[in-house]
Amino acid sequence: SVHFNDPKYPQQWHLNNRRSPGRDINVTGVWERNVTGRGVTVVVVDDGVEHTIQDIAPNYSPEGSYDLNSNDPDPMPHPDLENGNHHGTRCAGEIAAVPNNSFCAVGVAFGSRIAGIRVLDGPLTDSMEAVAFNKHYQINDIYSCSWGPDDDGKTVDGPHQLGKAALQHGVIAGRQGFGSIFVVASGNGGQHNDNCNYDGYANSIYTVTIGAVDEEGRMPFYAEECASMLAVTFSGGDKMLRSIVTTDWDLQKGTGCTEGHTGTSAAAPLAAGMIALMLQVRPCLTWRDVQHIIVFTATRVSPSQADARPGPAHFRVLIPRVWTSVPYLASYVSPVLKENKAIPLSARPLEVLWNVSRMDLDMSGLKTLEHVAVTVSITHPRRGSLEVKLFCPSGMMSLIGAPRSLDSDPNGFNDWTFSTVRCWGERAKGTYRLVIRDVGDKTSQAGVLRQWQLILYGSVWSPVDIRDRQRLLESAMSGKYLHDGFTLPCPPGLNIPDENGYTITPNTLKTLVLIGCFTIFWTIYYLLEVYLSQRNVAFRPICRSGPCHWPQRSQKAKEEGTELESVPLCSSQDPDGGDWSLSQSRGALDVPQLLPPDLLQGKEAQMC
Amino acid sequence: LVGAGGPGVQGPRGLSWAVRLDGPEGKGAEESLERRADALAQATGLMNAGRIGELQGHYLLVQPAGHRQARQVEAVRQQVEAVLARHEAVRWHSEQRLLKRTKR
Repeated sequence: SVHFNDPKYPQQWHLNNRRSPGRDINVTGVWERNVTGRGVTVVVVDDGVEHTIQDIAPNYSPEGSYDLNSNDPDPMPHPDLENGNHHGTRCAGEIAAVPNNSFCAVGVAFGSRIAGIRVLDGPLTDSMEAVAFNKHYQINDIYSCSWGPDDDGKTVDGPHQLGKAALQHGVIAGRQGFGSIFVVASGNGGQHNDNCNYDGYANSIYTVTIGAVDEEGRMPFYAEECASMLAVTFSGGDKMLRSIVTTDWDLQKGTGCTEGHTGTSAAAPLAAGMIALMLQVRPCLTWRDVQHIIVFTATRVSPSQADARPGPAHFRVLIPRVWTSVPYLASYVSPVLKENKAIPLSARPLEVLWNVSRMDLDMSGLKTLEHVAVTVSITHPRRGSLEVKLFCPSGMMSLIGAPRSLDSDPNGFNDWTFSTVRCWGERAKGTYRLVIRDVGDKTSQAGVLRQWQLILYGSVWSPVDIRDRQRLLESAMSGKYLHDGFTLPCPPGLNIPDENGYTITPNTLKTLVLIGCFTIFWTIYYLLEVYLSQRNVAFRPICRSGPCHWPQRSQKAKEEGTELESVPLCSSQDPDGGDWSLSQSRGALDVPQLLPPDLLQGKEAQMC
Repeated sequence: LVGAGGPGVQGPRGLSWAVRLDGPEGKGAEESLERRADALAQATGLMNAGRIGELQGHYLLVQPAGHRQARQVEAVRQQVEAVLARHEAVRWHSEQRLLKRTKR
């Protein structure tokens, strides 16, 4: 029953796929129930957002926006040589394009507010990333990041110290303590045989890592499989398949609308939009609740692709209605396990084990797993020849470090953290097995596993608690709670102040300095004028010996009100012996000029 | 000016360091840390560009604007590193390098 007059809406197959029913995010039923992201702000951290365009302007949030490249509050994209800074605007359109304006398209969460942080259009440092991840974090609920380190099949990079600290700070203090939601696109380098476990943003436990499937539910040529990816959603695929239709910028070659948005960049904002719908239903969902809901409700879309699992958003975003918060995050960190063991060049891999006992977990209360991370230091003459697998106690295998043919880096891994979400919900106790294989040239030098460390994240939930929660979700997925007004109460958030007040931009600062300089100059000039005019008059010899002749005041001076200050410093004496002084009023000083002649008689004794 | 430089300071292409300072917590901590950051900036010959976003105790120190020869840059780098390494208030420091990030 949902109809919009936006000309490209019928082509937005990801919202309503008429050609292949079911191959969409199934969101129209949610909209029908007035769940549109109202009250939620999503910020696109990218190359800017053209917020003046019709599809964005009504939902634009200037309060949540900032330009870190130019250091001002306006994230408007700047045209560049390659007509390339349309990326953020396209992502913003996917999330919150305004419907029924006859302009272009419709956003997944068209009732939400959309902000922009411009940070990708210039040199970027760790500190800038850190600022971006926490910018206006009491206003912005969801940070959508469709970017990351190069997906060239040879890069190993991710957030550095400050970026990591900002992500952690965001989930602790952002969104009134419920935690900022960081959605990151990952796995865009399939054609380079890349793997998103070499992307630190994807490995981070604080991010919702999103990949892509095409309209047919298959892995596109650019997609990567990886164990730290939480879910996938739709995007473009091969040439014969449709890309994502969304709002575009109208600068340079842009027309305000595009049918060619693709890659994981196009998938992540759809997930951000769906999370915005969840947060409207239940604003007090924590960052971990959001991850749990995705893990518990995502469905496998392709038997050949273990990590591709978008689910029916229709029910998924209504799951929050019955969702009570997950218990606190519990963790276990093993000692740093120094191995110094060679990785055989034969087919036989190196295996190392670590047993986590019940006593080890008693301290934190950790019972079931969420993210499992392994930090390794390995020396190897050709890093891309390594294959790293982690087996959880249940036997679940995660390929946490896939071999990469293009990665010939001779430095190996230096405290690199791989992670997996494949053991989510399993018992934490037991033996973990790290298996490292050298799949490279057998004539090269053997690598050495220097050390490793196991880090488990999870909660005090027992496997029984998890099953109970799954049963609750299944009953909610049946549609049971769709039609009644059932909602759980939401606790209030914490009162955490946003940034330290307003930061003055360079332009404002320059203006203030100019005004200040002008004021100082004018004050000096004014004082000087007063001083000089008074001195000239006060020392006129004529005033000492005879009646004081006041200098002629110009009409202009009177109008400007400068007359008072330029009167001579006269000491007047009235016939009754009283003193006149400049402390008297201007009216009193005007008396000699204004009084009729008869009243002036006897006042001529005024002396300078 | 936090985190991004401003007039009179080198942009992200110039030398800059992120530092984490030890300091008091609670009321007045922010002012105390700010003073320490100013003092540290003075000791290193850099400018305090302010706190890094919302990260308490983290400050960005940047090289004042001006062209320098490569040799001078290296000398400045070594000098700053030496001061930061032995300064008692500095818990951690890191020179800010350009990161390569791509749209996906």
